[in-house]
Amino acid sequence: HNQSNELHFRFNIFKENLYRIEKLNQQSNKSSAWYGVNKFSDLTPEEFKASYLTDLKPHHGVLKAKGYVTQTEKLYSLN
Amino acid sequence: IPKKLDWRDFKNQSYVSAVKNQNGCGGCWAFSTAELVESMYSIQKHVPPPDLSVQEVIDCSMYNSGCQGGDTCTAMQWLVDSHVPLVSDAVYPLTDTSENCNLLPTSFTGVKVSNFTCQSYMGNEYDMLVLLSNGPLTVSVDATLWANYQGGIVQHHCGNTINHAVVIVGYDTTGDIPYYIVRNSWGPDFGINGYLHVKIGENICGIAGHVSTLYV
Repeated sequence: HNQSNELHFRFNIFKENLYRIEKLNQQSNKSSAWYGVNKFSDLTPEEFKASYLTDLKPHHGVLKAKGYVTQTEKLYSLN
Repeated sequence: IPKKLDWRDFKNQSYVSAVKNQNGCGGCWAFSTAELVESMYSIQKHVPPPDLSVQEVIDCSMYNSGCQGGDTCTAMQWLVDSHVPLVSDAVYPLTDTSENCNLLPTSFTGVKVSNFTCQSYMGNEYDMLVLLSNGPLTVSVDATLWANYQGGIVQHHCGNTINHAVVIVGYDTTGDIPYYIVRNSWGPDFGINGYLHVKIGENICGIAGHVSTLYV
């Protein structure tokens, strides 16, 4: 039952994406980009954004605790 | 500068590795950084492009957040400042998830980055073509509407919300619409064998706003 719901949900997303693709193609001219069905066509814009796009702002101050320097320091202290 | 240039086929040799796939990991910043190191090493050493570890950049680059996001300039700064070599993908393979940094001194055979630049070329994209004669460039773009791209030249449908990083590997100014050849990291089944074409000259998708060069 869940799988059936999921398929129905994905099919509706696919139809919405198809509509979006047609609109983009209508605005294109001969040399412009064209758009079509691909592996992302059953993802919502939000899902696509969450999985394939990202926050590219610098993350200063968010120091990864388990970075290279930490490991090296540990190794030196072992020596 | 030549009217067209393609580092995938420059004097019958490719200086660009195979297209990668970031899958569900938001680590485009790490992919584009590692891909640029691969190409610049290949160009500077006159060898085929090595397959370097994107995962090392995802896991170990300080001040970035792995698959949750990052910044190409910060990653390059880390590579230069730390003198950490980028090891091969075979030594530190891709998992497409954020992991702990697993770089060990015993695996310290790799490519070191000596210098890099991060600049805006908005309104001055001719200079990007000049830079491209030295090697590919890493750029940040708005890729919101690239999802269903199949071919042709992206000239519209773009904003300036920077949310993706890619590598420009060449350009072509011989046709009516001059364009950059852009390497993506969404697998070879995306667009034109993993690549797309973006119009030169109007900062389309914000392509000229965050441009990086790198030297090994």
